[in-house]
Amino acid sequence: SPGLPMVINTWGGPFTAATDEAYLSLLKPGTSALDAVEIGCTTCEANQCDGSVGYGGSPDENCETTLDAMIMDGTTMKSGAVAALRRVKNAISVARHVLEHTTHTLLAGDLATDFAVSNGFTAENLTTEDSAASCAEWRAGGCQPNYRINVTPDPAGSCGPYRPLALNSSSAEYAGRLVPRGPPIGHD
Amino acid sequence: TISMIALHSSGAMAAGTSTNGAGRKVPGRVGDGPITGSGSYVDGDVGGCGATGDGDIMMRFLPCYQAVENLRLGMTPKRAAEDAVRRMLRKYPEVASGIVVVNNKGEHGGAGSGWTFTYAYRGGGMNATTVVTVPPI
Repeated sequence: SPGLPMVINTWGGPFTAATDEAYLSLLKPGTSALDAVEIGCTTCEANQCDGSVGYGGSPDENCETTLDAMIMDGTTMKSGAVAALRRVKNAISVARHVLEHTTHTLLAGDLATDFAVSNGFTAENLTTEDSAASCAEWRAGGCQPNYRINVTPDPAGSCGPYRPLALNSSSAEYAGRLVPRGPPIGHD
Repeated sequence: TISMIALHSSGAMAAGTSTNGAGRKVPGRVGDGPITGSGSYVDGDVGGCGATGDGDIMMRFLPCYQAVENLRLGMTPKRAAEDAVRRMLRKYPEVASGIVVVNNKGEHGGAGSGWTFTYAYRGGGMNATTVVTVPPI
């Protein structure tokens, strides 16, 4: 142990700016552990870290970036979170508002956006030139790879729209039909 | 994905996760990031955990809840992380995962699978952040 206060987080490289900001915040009087986590994650959201945090990264099939975030207090065990948050950049700060201004744990989608806006956050487009170009390239390549299974047209070679294929859960092949095709596509 | 744990000088702890998820996901998909016990977890009496990786798989195992409970059972942070990763590997040998665990004294360790995971920390009087490289299990 390096001693307290301390901050520790996943990944190095571009993520260390978040470590530094959170750690330095803890040296200032009046900064709580929750504050430090919010400051650190906010740094990564603003910097977009390696592209896996914040706006303009990981576009979905429709080329839209949505954000997931959660913050937890180790004293009260209370947590606040947002999932599939649309059009708001400050996901960890909205999660903290869920923690501090509701007795809920998780808000999702458009209604999480409404909550954020009603709490003073700005709604804006999360798409960047890079994320739009990346998505356009994926579509031009036949939407490969993708996460669809058991649909038609064949998702291994075609973009959607897809329709579900009927499955027989009593058949011997059923379990195999639920397994992803090929190697892992990606990660969070 | 960034998952972070902070330990205040008072001993208070907090944890959090922020991510834009997986690229090319089906619209509406949510991964492990916002799930308490999956993306991160903390109990100030014991310690905290942060995770990254294939969220569709990881959120089925609540690896950070498992890792913190492992600490409660007396495991070191590294062993707690390794156990959580191995539980996923038993069912999904190809899962890409990374877990960082810290107890409430600031002792830390990590484990991962499918890639070389790294984590970063800074504490006490350190003048700069240190990055730890964790070979895959």
